[in-house]
This record gives sequence, structure tokens and C-alpha cells, in this order.
Amino acid sequence: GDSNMIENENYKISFGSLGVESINGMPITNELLYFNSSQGYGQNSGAYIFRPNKTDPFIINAKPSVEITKGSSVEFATVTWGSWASQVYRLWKGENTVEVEWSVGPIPVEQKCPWDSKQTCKWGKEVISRYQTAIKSSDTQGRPTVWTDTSGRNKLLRTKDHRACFNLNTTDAETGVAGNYYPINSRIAIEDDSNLFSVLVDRAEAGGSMREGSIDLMIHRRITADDHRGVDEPLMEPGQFGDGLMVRGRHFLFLGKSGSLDDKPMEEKILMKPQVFLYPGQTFQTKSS
Amino acid sequence: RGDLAEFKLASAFGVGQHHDGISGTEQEHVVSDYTRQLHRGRTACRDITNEVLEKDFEASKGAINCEYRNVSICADTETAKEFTVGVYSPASHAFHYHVRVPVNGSSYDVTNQVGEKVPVDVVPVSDNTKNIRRNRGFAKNELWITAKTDGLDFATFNVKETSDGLDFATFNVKETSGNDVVTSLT
Repeated sequence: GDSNMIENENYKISFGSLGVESINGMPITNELLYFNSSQGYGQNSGAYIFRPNKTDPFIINAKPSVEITKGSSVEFATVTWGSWASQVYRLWKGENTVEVEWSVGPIPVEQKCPWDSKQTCKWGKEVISRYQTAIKSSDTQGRPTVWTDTSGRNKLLRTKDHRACFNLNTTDAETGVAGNYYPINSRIAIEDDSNLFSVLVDRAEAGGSMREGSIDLMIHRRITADDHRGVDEPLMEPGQFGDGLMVRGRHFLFLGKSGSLDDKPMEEKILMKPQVFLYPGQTFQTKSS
Repeated sequence: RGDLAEFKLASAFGVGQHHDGISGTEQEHVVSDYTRQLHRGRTACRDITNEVLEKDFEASKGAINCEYRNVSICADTETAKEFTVGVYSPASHAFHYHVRVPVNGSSYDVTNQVGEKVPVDVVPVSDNTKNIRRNRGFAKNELWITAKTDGLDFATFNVKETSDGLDFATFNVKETSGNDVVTSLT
């Protein structure tokens, strides 16, 4: 029946054994993936430098588990890729956005060495959330385009492997990823003649579009080598329990017709989040303003 | 005294806006220092904040902020049979805001400032959240309250535990044969 689906007045999301399958009938997938950091040859990835060692990220788990829960004011689905990577998709009654709460960490950095599977070595990981949609976001030359914000004030259309004011020469040709990630302070979006898919973030992240219809957002990094650019230590925070930082955050998805999407109120709401106070053991009535 | 508290928070922000604090390229011990200064600044402002809420909105004394509510840690609400949730909105117009409160009960009556009942959900704490919070919290459930706030207003909700059982349903989506998606009701 419809129990592999959650919905509210504005959205209907279906899930399958690979996680999200469609939103409002459009095929959309969303995965948590990771890049291995470059280390040991040339410029290391690190606190100052993002330099993955391959173009395509690694899969954490090809078959995440999906659990759907339905309540009176919210329906949500929990998709779990592993003990250190999961997301919860929430549809609140009456809301015009999909709330995606991601939880990543502690990122494991021990893994088999590529040159000898019997040895273990430490390898940094940079975790992304990749949304893949059916939106035709390439330009006339077939290059993926993506809207990013500029410090939350304006929008800028970015084109892959391209700069408006000079000829970009991508020297790290085998990956081509780092030069196409940009600062995302509040919003990233892709669109074509009929649809717009926009993602608001609750903190500054990095992101871009590596192929048509896709949006990457980098949500967590744990790197075992120093990039020798000044901080003199690897980006390897011990976190609350010493085995790495665990981070939780949220994306707010909007899907609609081009030109008709209004995600500004949500942007303001994220910025001016209400403050919550708790008064344990007592109940009282206050005077509303 | 009031000014002194604000100064602490203002100066903590001033220091934290150093370029490495903004970009995250500071060393680990510096991260800890920024965090400590900001925490001291926030804590110093709490008394003032509570005074404003008491004076302007006739709120009660003894407000706390559970910093780890987002990962279901708040010892005070986990053990309380009744409590009040206050939501102050700094925005200029109405919002719907979903408040997550760690609890151990499974059913609650929640009323707003004019005594109207508010729909809430009691949801079990997920394994992923348990994995994150580890031994720092023991709430079994989360109480989700949808608060409608007005601009520059302080909305309060009275929460009382009742004993009439659970009101949520969970489906497990699993693949068992080929591409068939099979569900089971829990």
C-alpha cells in the first residue's frame, strides 16, 4: 500500500530500498557519499584545501534501511546508511518544505590500504549529500549549471569548469571536483524551463553540481593529513568522545515550478530561529504581546 | 551588571570573528577556547533574558535552555511530569516552529496560552540519535510540539503527562524478494 510514502498538503515522497525514489512524482534520489582525501602525493586535502583523490565519491552503503513513521502533525522517514551516516526526511502538516535532518559522524578513518589489503592505514574522508533530480540544468553547451547565493544576499549562476572573467584551466583534471565547489551560505538551486529544485542550509557548507540535475552539499570532513597551509595539524577533531566529531544539521528542500517558488520566508526563519526556554516542574500562563 | 553580561557575549563574538574562527582553520585548542568564550557569553546573558521574559511576558522564574535537545538530551524534561515550554520569536511575523523535547512518557496533554489543546506527537528516540548522544541522555521518546509564534512574541505551552498510551505508528520498508518493497506495521 502507500506505506512506503510520506505526504502532506504540498509534497508526496516515495521511498524504496535505495532511499528516496521520487518527490511529487519527479524521480529524485538522495545519498550520503564520501570522497577520499588526497594525501601523500602533491597537495594534501585539509583545513584550507579541498582536494578529493577521485572524481566519483564512494558509496557508504548500497542498501540503506528505510523506516517510516506517521503521526498526527508529522510524517517522516529515517534512512540509515550506517552507524555514522543517516538522514530523516520530515513532512510537517501545512509546511511547504521537506525538512532533511542529516546526522554524520564519527567518520571512520581506518581502512584497508589500497596497496596491501592486509594492512590498515588512516585515510581522510569528506562526506557529501548528493541530490539527483530529472531537472535539465545544463546550458546550451551541455555544461551543468547551479545557482548559489553570495553571502545570503544575491544569486549567482555557476557553470561547471567555467569562470565568467577568465579562462579556467583545471589542472587537477582527473578529479575536477574542487574547482566546482562553491561557498553555500544559505541556498543552492538548479532549474530548467519548467522546474526549480532549491535546498536551503542551516549553516555555511560547500556545494556544487557535478552533473546535470544534481546538487552536492558537503556536510562533514575528517582528514588525517595536514595540508601544510598554515594550521600545522590535520582537520581531525576528537569530538565529544575522542573518536571524531558527530554533527547534525538540516537541509530544507523546495520543489516547484520555475519562477513560482518562494523560499524566502524559510530562509528568514532559519536565520531568525525562535529561542526555546524550558520550565521543568511548573506550568503557568503568560501574557502574549 | 546587565551591561557587563552583554559585554561578555559581545566580546566573545568579537574574538570569534577572527578569520580562522569564521573559516574553521584554527587549531584544535583554539576551537575549544572560542567555544568556551561563547558559552560563557551566552550563560552570562541568560539571567538578563529571563528577567526580560518575566517582566514583559509575566513568565515564571527558573527558565533553562537545554543545549542538546536536538540529540534528545535534557535531564530536566526527561524526569518532569509537567513542564512549560516557552518559544520567543525574534522575527517580525508569524512562524510555525517545531519544538523537540526529550521525554520518557508516552502521552501528553499540551495547551497553549489561552488553554486550547495543541496537537503533538510522541516519537521514539531513533537508534541514530541514541548512537550520537551515547551515555549522555536516556530519554526514550521525543515530544514534538508545533508552536505557532507571532512576531516579537513569547508563546508558552503547558505540558502534562497523561497515561493513555502511545499514538504513533511505524512502518519498516524492507526489500525481501527482488525489487518488491515489502512493509510491516510495527
